[in-house]
Amino acid sequence: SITKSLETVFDRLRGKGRLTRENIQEGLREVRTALLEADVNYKVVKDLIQRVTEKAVGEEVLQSVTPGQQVIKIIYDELVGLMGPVGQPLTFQEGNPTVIMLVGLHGCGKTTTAAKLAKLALSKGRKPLLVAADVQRPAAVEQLKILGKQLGIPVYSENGGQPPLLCEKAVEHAIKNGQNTIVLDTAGRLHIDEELMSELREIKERTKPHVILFVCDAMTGQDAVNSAKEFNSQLEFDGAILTKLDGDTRGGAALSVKAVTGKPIRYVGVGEKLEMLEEFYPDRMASRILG
Amino acid sequence: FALGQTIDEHLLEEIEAALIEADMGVKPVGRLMEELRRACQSGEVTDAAGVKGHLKARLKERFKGRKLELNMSPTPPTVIMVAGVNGSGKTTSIAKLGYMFAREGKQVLLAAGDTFRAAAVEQLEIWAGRIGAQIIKHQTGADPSAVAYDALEAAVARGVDVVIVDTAGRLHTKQNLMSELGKMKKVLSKRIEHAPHEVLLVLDATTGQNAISQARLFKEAVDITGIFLAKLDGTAKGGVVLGMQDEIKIPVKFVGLGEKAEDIQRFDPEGFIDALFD
Ligand SMILES: Nc1nc2c(ncn2[C@@H]2O[C@H](COP(=O)(O)OP(=O)(O)OP(=O)(O)O)[C@@H](O)[C@H]2O)c(=O)[nH]1
Ligand SMILES: Nc1nc2c(ncn2[C@@H]2O[C@H](COP(=O)(O)OP(=O)(O)OP(=O)(O)O)[C@@H](O)[C@H]2O)c(=O)[nH]1
Ligand SMILES: [Mg+2]
Ligand SMILES: [Mg+2]
Repeated sequence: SITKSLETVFDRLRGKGRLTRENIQEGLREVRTALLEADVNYKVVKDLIQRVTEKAVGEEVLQSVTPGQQVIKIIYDELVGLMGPVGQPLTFQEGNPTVIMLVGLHGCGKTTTAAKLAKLALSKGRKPLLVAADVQRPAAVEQLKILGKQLGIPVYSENGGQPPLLCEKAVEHAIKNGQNTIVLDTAGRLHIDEELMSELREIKERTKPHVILFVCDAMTGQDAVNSAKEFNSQLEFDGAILTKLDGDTRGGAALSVKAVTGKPIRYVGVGEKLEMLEEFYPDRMASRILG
Repeated sequence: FALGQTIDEHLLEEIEAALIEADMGVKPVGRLMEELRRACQSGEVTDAAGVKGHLKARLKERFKGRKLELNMSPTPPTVIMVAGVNGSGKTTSIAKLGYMFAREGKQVLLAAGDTFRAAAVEQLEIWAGRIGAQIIKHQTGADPSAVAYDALEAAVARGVDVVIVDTAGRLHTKQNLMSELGKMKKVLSKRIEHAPHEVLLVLDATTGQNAISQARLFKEAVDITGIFLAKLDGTAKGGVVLGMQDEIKIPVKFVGLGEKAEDIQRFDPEGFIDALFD
């Protein structure tokens, strides 16, 4: 693990006498490698190492008998600080309907997460409505209908129809039927697809979501910054949900998404079952990224 | 990279950054850069244009003589099993493969081996209809191996040329799900000798270093014979498939370039490597 290798590196360096800026930098090369192997974005790592170096060349580390541990604490705190705060749970509008819009690349887990959020809302005494706004993927509507049925939550869908108008009508339908938490499941799309990105802007325009969440696969590599940045620049999302964290991916995408958009990770998906949604804890994520 | 510059540290750092950002992996890139520095010092590489050319040549030579075609059975049906983590693009990639065979005039049968996920069977059914393939399916919750077995029976009886078996997405770290996959492979081989002739791992091109763990564990479970690199039409470069070749030798055979049945291409190592440097 990085903890072990850093301790080894710094003990060896300390053996050479007083620690200097140079040998701290050498030790931090290990950190750089670990963060890149954890899929943290290259530029994010570069900035982070620079900040950590400034902190690590302080007297505390130089005088310490366990410089490796000191440096690890600095890195850990830096990661936690960067990814914080602890995931703020969703809050709902009193009285009026709350519209939650899910967006993201193909296959990241939007439909499953939509159902998970609707289940969460139900458990908090809300009256959710799931909206099948993916009219493009084969059986996407059917997929959401089945999940809705499993949860006893209604699903709004249409036979054909364009997503922006469909979503607008879904909100009107919710208001009529006393549903106060509307979860919009949109089709997966590339951030470089201008037509589909503009469709999302139109859905946003027509439904005025209270929360837009960027759903991101936790095993995403260096490209996480590209998609996160573009979705954020076009939609100003409120937060991200990192999915499939029940695997062994180190999840560096978490840091990349937060660093490049400034938006917090609100929840994490930890399984295919609909109860497998947890709040995001930056300290747990920091330990995971550091391996 | 500007051509005609002499080689300096800044250029090398730029190149290293580009390859890491293409998901090649910090250690494989490190090794590549070390070899490059030796070539610069020995005078084998003398300017910026030479740097790029040298790196491309080093990467391309790894593909010399490697077999990138699908393993087809000498007697039909050829059986292709498709696996991968959740949401990687398996079902859509199967439709693309089926469409490719159908256009060659082959009879294709799809096996709805994902009996778990909501509307997985319906999704494959729609694709079968679109590409003119037959489909074998059971009810939700059925044993996936039973579906696979059934599909082979039907394929033999009907003289089908290619059977493609869809499986449920699963994380490679889930032991029980990986054994389920191994069981399906055994069932296929018991019904038809040498089946499955091809076991494809569908990898999402946006995946980072976790792809190596995926490849390793799926290979252990079902001896993957090829990679289908899906979603390469995005901005991700899929460099991890190069980075992993030091540890896990699995040839990339196809790439997915969109959501339509025709958005498939055979893997072209030359074009892929050139694109890493764009
Ligand atoms: N292991 C695991 N699987 C997940 C998680 N979230 C979603 N999945 C699975 O990931 C796959 C894709 O999920 P979907 O909800 O269909 O993804 P999507 O973003 O709606 O896909 P598109 O609509 O095609 O863009 C399915 O097999 C889900 O069961 C998670 O947290 N952990
Ligand atoms: N842009 C693009 N999208 C793709 C490609 N391949 C698949 N997709 C999309 O990725 C999403 C997931 O595809 P699926 O075929 O359902 O993935 P899967 O691996 O079968 O998912 P599970 O069965 O849930 O594990 C869908 O929205 C597809 O349209 C590709 O090459 N390019
Ligand atoms: Mg979906
Ligand atoms: Mg599938």
